[in-house]
Amino acid sequence: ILGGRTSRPGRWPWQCSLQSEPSGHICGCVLIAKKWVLTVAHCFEGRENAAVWKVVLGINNLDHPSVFMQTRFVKTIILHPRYSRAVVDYDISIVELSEDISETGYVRPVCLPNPEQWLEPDTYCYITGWGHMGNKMPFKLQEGEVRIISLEHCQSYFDMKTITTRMICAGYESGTVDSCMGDSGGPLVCEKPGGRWTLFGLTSWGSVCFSKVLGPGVYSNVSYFVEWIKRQIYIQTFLLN
Amino acid sequence: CLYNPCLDSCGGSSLCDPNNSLNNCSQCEPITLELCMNLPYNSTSYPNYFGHRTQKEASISWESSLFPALVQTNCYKYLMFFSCTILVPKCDVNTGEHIPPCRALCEHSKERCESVLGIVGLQWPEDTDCSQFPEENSDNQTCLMPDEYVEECSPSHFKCRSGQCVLASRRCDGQADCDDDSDEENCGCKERDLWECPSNKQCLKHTVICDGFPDCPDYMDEKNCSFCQDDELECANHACVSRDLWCDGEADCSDSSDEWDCVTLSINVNSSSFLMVHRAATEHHVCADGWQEILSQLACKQMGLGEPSVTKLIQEQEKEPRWLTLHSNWESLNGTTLHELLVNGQSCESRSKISLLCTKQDCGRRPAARMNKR
Repeated sequence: ILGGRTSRPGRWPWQCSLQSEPSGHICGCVLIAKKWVLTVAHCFEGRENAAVWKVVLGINNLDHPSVFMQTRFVKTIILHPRYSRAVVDYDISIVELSEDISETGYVRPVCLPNPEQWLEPDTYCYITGWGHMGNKMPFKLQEGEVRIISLEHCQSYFDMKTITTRMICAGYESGTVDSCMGDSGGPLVCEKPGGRWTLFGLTSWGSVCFSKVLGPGVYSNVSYFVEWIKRQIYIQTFLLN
Repeated sequence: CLYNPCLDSCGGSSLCDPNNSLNNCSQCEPITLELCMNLPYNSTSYPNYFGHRTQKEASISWESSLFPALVQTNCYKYLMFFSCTILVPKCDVNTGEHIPPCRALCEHSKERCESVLGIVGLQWPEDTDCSQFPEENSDNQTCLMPDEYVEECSPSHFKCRSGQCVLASRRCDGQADCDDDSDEENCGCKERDLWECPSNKQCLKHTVICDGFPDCPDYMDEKNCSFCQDDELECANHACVSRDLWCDGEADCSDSSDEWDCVTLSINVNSSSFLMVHRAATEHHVCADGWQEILSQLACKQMGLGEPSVTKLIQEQEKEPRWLTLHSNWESLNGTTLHELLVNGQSCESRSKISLLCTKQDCGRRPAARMNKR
């Protein structure tokens, strides 16, 4: 996260780290149910084999595992069948964990939006991740507040790519607060009345975040995919397993 | 010709069956080379003037790439017509012989376009020596000249307003290729060979129509995709499956959509929620005979809800309700869904149905985050 701040342990209990040896942390991910996390499809490019991945939850400092940490292997990876590597559209995937997580204050699922629940421009939400900070990679989870930008406005920043309804744009023209390499698959969450946090986006792509070409970040629009997500989980749980 | 000797005979052999007339041995064939489908004639014979033995060979030849590219330079109005008269020569149906282009047509084409090829270091094809073609009306030989109705562009070209031909794939590609920019005018979905959503005029590729993923806001791209019989229902991927197989515990649609949304809660006026199963496209009550709490748990889980908070058995008031009852040995079936444990056509002894409340799974809270006192 560029322009963010270090997050306190337990503040984002749905944030997880998708890891593969020997690199360790590759992408962010988001816990949505005891056995299911969401991330983006591009994290699995060239590494679609579930056996090479693990998911680490309840962690704040990647370098210092805590007693609250839970690790699960990956049982199944479901990539969106329409994921397009060329235009980074339909950039979403569902990951089935090897076993249920045990819900604690540090490991909890986020809420999913309703399919018709779309974010209004100028809403303020949060992004989190262990991605690049512009000058270094952090050990501790970073958080940043971003503003939602309309798709029309967002398109004006990206003349070579099409912004589709599967995407959400958030950030600032100056790029002061933005997601960056290593944040992919992590959450864009907004607080709803009652203090509940809902997952509206997954960090997907943007300009080279620490170059001089600035602009907002682009996130996969979770509201668009909610029906597909629920359907896949149902099929996997009740019809295939 | 019905057999090989006759094929030889058409070339002058004496082996031909006398009953097989020469007319039946015509070498003319319909033109299939897409490039030349706009010609004022529709039959050809091979080999052509380039020595290609078949239309397939012609279609992958260097010449069939060269001429369409050259046509785009607008060097000569009738270049496409000329190139087709030698790629797919007109066949005389009576004699089976070629009708060649007139020498003047060949010479005009060469005069105007040879220099254009020279600019890019290419040579005019050697096989197009114009002296081999007859002069117009000479020696009683017929030859081909374009008339005013000749289509200047091939079907794979777009004709600009100026008359220039540009490749059809360049139409509406965001870059002007016609000298008058007319290839970028009126670029609706149809012109770009795309499908248009009726509600918002959004253009879609034909491959995403009826593919099970809605793309138009009103789902119009996923409507009218199948024509199921009255006793069938449409799967999410638009296949048709018999109603009787819906929610029977076995996936019959290839995308398993006949087994989705089979278990629901129906809420009535008293805010009681009754367990319903959508078997064979009809709503059924679930009979309480032999019911156990583990089944309530399965039902709640299947609906994506949390643990069951209340399960009640309610006497049915309806005279002839539709019942599904528990399979006599449901415990040994190892079923993953509730509806596959239920059977139709058996009486419900207790005449009681299941009323169920499930908790909602908790989400979005962060109890470990403490307040920061100032």
